[in-house]
Amino acid sequence: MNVFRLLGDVSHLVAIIILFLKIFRSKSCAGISGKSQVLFALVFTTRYLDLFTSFISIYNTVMKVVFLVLSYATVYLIYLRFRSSYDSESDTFRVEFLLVPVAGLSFLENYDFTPIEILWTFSIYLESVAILPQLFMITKTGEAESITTHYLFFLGLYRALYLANWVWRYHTEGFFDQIAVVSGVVQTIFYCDFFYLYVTKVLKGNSKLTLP
Amino acid sequence: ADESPAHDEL
Repeated sequence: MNVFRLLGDVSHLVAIIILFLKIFRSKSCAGISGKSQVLFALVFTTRYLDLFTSFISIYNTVMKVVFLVLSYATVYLIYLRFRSSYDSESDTFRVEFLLVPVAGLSFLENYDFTPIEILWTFSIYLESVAILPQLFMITKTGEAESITTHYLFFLGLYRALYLANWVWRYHTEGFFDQIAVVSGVVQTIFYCDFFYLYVTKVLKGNSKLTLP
Repeated sequence: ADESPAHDEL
């Protein structure tokens, strides 16, 4: 464990908690892409299948359970509890255009042709594009509540910190996970445009992000 | 397949 990975996991946890609390306390999921949240629940499900088979540390197990519970709870809030506030007309990204290529690639490019490893690879590739329905929804509505932009900021920051973690691990322990690194770079690049808007608009105190 | 690094990250 190093400081970049720890900060990255904390940033990821903060993002997930911000989103969950935003929906739970405002009793509304307006402006939130349910599709992205379903994809994230799928990412955690296919990545953490080893939850019961391989024990790494208390921290690792606890964080996996927390991420799984909060992601499914968020999907539940969006599609069941507060479904009347779910803006399905704006959440129109065709997720099959993500799932099919990601599934195909995970069969082609992986470390080991076993179910667990292919599902892990699928989760890595899927995570790099899972935010696209949310970013697409924001460009379609042309705006996002500031709390939603804080969620996206911490979510984007988490994988950027993981990139630093992989540089650190490469130089200190020779660790290099090519599939995770390449996907992490792609994932972080998708946030660059948002990061620019976040810094230039939201941090200037605007009540919400309105796209030009 | 490249060597499979232990998936010890979240």
